[in-house]
Amino acid sequence: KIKSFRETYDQINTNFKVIFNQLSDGEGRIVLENDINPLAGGLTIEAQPRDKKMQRLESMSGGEKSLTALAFVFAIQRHMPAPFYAFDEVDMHLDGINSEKLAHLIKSQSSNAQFIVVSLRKPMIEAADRTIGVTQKNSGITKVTGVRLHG
Amino acid sequence: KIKSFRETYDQINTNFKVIFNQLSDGEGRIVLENDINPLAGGLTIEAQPRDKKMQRLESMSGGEKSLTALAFVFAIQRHMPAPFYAFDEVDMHLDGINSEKLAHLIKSQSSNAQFIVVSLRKPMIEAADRTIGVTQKNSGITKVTGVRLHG
Amino acid sequence: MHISKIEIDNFKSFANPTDIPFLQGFTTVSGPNGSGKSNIIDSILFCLGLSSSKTLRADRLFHLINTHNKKNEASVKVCFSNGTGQENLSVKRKIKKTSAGFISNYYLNDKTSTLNEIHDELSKHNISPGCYNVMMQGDVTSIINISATERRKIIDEIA
Amino acid sequence: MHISKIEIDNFKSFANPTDIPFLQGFTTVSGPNGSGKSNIIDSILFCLGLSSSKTLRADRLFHLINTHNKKNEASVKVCFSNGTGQENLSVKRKIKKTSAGFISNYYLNDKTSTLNEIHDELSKHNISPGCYNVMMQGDVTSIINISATERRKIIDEIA
Ligand SMILES: Nc1ncnc2c1ncn2[C@@H]1O[C@H](COP(=O)(O)OP(=O)(O)OP(=O)(O)O)[C@@H](O)[C@H]1O
Ligand SMILES: Nc1ncnc2c1ncn2[C@@H]1O[C@H](COP(=O)(O)OP(=O)(O)OP(=O)(O)O)[C@@H](O)[C@H]1O
Ligand SMILES: [Mg+2]
Ligand SMILES: [Mg+2]
Repeated sequence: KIKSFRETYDQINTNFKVIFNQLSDGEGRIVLENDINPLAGGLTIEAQPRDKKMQRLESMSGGEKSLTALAFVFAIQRHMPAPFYAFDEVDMHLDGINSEKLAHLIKSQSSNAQFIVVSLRKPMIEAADRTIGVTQKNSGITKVTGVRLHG
Repeated sequence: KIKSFRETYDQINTNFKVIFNQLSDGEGRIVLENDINPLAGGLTIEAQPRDKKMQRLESMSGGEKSLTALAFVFAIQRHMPAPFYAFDEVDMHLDGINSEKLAHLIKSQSSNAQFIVVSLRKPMIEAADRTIGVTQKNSGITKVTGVRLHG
Repeated sequence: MHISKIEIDNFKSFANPTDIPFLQGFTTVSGPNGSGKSNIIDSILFCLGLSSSKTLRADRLFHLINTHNKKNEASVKVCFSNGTGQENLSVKRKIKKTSAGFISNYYLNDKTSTLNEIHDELSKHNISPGCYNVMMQGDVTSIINISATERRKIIDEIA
Repeated sequence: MHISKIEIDNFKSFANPTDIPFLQGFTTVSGPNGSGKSNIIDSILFCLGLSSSKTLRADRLFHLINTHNKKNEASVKVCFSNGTGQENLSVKRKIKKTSAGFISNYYLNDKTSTLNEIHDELSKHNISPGCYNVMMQGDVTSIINISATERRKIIDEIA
């Protein structure tokens, strides 16, 4: 049990380091509170965006928390891919540059899994293969207005 | 006590109806759960964005909740103006059209109160009188990069 | 494998039966505030039994039934395909208001089934409540805000 | 009346003493993720005593002191002006780490004061924790998500 936990943890940690660096140019790793007996402690994340010192998770900004959380989700995906990912406005805290970085990461991952991403932001919509439009023209009934193909 | 509560409630409700209509083209009002003895019940909001039926607050979307909440804050402001308002990314759930509507409302209110609004979105930045830029060029220390005047 | 179609009938703001086709790769869903984008994500969570009604912004299951008409049932069907164009798996869930409350029925490949049987089938394809492949609106920072122990439990589930 | 200047010294990511001028009207604050925008809003809440350390993303008050240098104190001063260019009110708060914990000092118009005295003065100008004039990141929908009773209490405070 502990053996399989440790193997899983090691693989996800390795993935996390690579993806966190890709998303925020910094160093990050996932850390066991109790290294000797992992199931007796929790799991924390040490993240250090570019040029900064190591930060406490709680004091991170909204954008930094989003990128760190997404790096963790992608680290799991690399280890145990699901057939589809459905994300609802995961880019809402991100500035222009980070929205683009996330959009490119999703694009590159979309060759091994399906991504359905609700977004209001240009970088995400422009990076996608296609956009499904929804609207409620009359009295609150949702209609799907069709699919717009990109480039 | 009840008399002054009822007067305040009536004024804020009148303000809310006007502002909610301005922001979302719909009908809205704030409602006492217990009309006879207001302090025995709570306060709920009935909001009906344009063309829709009356909705339960809980089932509203992120953008609809934001506009309804902001209409409530502005309804209080009209009744009891504070000298300044500091908002941190209150436009993060809003689509392009609603971001513009909110930006114009803030602009029009800014002649009677000071507004300091943190935002990453263009409609808000373009409607403001000026923008204060912040950055952390080296090792995580915040510097204010100056004030850009608009128009 | 990927989602090839979602059939939504009378669920939340989908008063009319609606078929939404999906392709592999990267699809965005966009539209004005309140138009029904999050309700599509909710329909997937509802159908596959990945979340409770509370997380679907409904106090009780019957709040998921469209309020614009008198029909007292709603259903969502999620179809999966394995790339060859053939449908290789489908899950459907139907809820119906009755005098005593409401009934919730599950169907696996169009045959009556149970939530447990569906979860067993889905976990063969790495779809389970714990693998964070669905993120609802506002949830993106939840992994950071939960306790360190809860965060470790995510790894426990996967191991 | 409006905020004419905020002087931040060693608070959160402001390692160097920083004066931020403000004018009347509509000002936006913008910059990359993690650059310190929300820390400016936090500095106002901290200085005027409008919120607890927990809501400032700090478990303990000393987490508000900048970690980039060895100084063990931080301070924020908010200056108000009434439009004529004259400063008519200023509030300052200083926290200092000591061996027994830390001390928090308040100053009203540069004279030592208490939180109660400052709250009395601020509420003359309609600045109080209950009047929702400061909204932190992610808080915008909080008025909708709180209970109906808590929402009514907002009106009680104002009446
Ligand atoms: N049972 C129901 N019957 C009818 N309409 C419903 C029902 N449940 C929810 N709705 C409506 O669906 C709409 C919300 O849809 P949704 O949350 O999907 O919007 P959205 O497109 O995600 O918007 P946003 O961009 O603001 O997040 C709301 O207006 C809500 O009132
Ligand atoms: N005591 C402290 N010492 C040094 N840095 C700190 C301290 N407390 C917080 N920080 C840092 O300040 C930065 C966050 O700033 P802030 O939350 O203001 O960002 P922001 O500009 O609002 O970003 P976003 O657009 O993502 O919301 C974080 O990187 C955080 O680690
Ligand atoms: Mg939504
Ligand atoms: Mg911020």
